[in-house]
Amino acid sequence: TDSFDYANYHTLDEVGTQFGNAPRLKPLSQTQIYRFQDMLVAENPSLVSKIVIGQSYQGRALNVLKVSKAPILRPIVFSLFSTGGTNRPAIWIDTGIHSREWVTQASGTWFAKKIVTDYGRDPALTAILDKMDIFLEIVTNPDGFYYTHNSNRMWRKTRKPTPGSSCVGVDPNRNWDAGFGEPGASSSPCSETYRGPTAHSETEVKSIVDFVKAHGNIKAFLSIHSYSQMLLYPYGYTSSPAKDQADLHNLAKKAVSELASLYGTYYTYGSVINTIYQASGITIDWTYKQGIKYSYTFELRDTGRYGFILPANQILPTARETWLALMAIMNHTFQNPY
Amino acid sequence: KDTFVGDKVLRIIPKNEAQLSLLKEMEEMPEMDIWRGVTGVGIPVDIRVPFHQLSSVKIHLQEHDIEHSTMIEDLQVLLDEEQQEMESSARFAQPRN
Repeated sequence: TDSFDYANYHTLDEVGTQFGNAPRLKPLSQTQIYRFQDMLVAENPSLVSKIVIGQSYQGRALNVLKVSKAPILRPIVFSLFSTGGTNRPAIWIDTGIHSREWVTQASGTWFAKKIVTDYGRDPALTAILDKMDIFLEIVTNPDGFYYTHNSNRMWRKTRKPTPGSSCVGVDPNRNWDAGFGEPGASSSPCSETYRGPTAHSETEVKSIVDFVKAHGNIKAFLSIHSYSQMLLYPYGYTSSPAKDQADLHNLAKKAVSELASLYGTYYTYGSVINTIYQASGITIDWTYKQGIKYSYTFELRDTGRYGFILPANQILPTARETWLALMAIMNHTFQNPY
Repeated sequence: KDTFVGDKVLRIIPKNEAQLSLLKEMEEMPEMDIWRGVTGVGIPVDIRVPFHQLSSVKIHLQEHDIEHSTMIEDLQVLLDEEQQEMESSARFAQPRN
């Protein structure tokens, strides 16, 4: 993975760049970013393992990298019944649930490498990993990601058809069982913010739900999007303050300050509903409802005003500055057990 | 393959609550792709507007005196550049020894 080009965007499948309908892939097919994940595991067998938490609608693997200093069994195929016993406290990071946000998946790839590189060198990260595990899902919506590379660069939803409609896909950040169906999401299948027929109807969402519930000891959940330069905490569906609002707010302030220290990138922060808009059925409202106190969502940088087509030369600066904020949250979580 | 020839991304800055409401209504219009949602007065909103709807959207904004600028002139041009960059990057990538 030293020779992986972190400064450029990569497809899920470098070979399959012909335009057309996405094929129904064989499970666990070896493609570009998937191959990167396998290489990282192979290079760091005592630190990184890969868990397959499910499959996308079109059959792509939903891979999660587990970074842990606890003894591991490999290969691990996740099942609801395989996590007996008490899991170590853990931090979850997912990137790119809205597929067109390419800088997010690219940053996630860089984070994975950064974690294995810094373990044993950065005292703060080393201390965290000696007590906690980190789970990283780099391509959270692989069907959508493939579709952005091959058919519609601006696609953000899943690719599951909706019966009775010609429109395809569900907004996977409106599909969670937290204020599901309330204002702040659409009931129209043709909308960019279609919430889906029922909460957790999308396998990409349900797989995370099952994993989080089965794990039972996740202490921070960081869901990373782009691009509006924001760090947000619950709630999205209600203006009632979260029980831990003061703590969440102070930590957000610290995290965005750390982020800005590198290049001066300015972030706003606050609850979703007060900072961006009312949004129901979102990821971090569900995770907070599950008792994961440090539930945050990022909107990464917009430098250059290119939106979702942020030039590739912005990838590394984006990843580097975001890492500082992630470390602030992870370190706080580590030092403030609950 | 969807193309975006002539699609613009407009950056709109609402000046007051009335303009905020109008922009929220625009969010519900079909084919409006909201890149950055309506948040508050003075905070930019980015909307991708398909080429065939550009004139009606611009007239709508002007009629209500809503300040806006073009953030991306032609989306497809940027997408083509991005595609070329990726292809070029893939060509020059050397296999590991």
